[in-house]
Amino acid sequence: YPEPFSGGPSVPELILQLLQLEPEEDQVRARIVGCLQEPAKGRPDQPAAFGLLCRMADQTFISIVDWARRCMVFKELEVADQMTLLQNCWSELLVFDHIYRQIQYGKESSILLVTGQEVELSTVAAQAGSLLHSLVLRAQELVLQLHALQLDRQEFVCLKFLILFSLDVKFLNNHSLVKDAQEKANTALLDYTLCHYPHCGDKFQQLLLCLVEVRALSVQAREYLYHKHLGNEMPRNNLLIEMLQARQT
Amino acid sequence: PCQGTAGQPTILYALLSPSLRPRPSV
Repeated sequence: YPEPFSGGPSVPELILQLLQLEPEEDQVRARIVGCLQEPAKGRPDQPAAFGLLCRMADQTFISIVDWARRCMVFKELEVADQMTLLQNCWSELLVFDHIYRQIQYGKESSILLVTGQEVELSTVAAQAGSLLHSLVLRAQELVLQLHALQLDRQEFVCLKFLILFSLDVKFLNNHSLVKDAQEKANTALLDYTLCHYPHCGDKFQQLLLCLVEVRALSVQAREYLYHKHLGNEMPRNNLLIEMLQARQT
Repeated sequence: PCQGTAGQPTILYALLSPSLRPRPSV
């Protein structure tokens, strides 16, 4: 993997700022593990492992909201716009978070959870059910694709920012601020890829195409959650189900 | 957009709203 590049004159300012905002994986892991060790308020009839996964996903999303709240532009928006943006992209941000963790992890036969636990794909196949299994396998294909593209940390933070601001501004109150953020992030990513990967002239376009697959994966993930919700299998007060319902209304 | 279906502030609203910090546990 390319070594994380912490700075330098040729890294756009926006990307440098985003790198500074990026949470430390160790701290995120410690917080989430701590939360999961608290007594569960889940359903007594629910399989413990699934309930734990749901809480893990909720806590991962809370970390993402924390990151968004500290992001430039986003923190200047009113709460209504912030909610609209997050309701648009919450599942994509979760999928992309998972994908990048696997790229850093670098193993094809297992996946790394945010808690640091490693799960063999054979275990997923045996225990997760066909919907979740196919979702995990499809995500692994994107991991390989982005690995082949040599996605680095600078590009990751910039793509994450682009996902956060991917909504058409017509749905927001503050058009100009968001439009400006979209344009700056696109320019920063284009400049960065051209400067650091000149041998790969279309890396910028390739990365944006990968975001299309992230979006498709997130649709599949939401369908999986909805299926679980309809089957009355989700824990009560689940944040992701609330996000799912908010997006559908 | 800041209200849940039961008229209660949503969890997301609670996470974002400065007046409702610190964050609730979920």
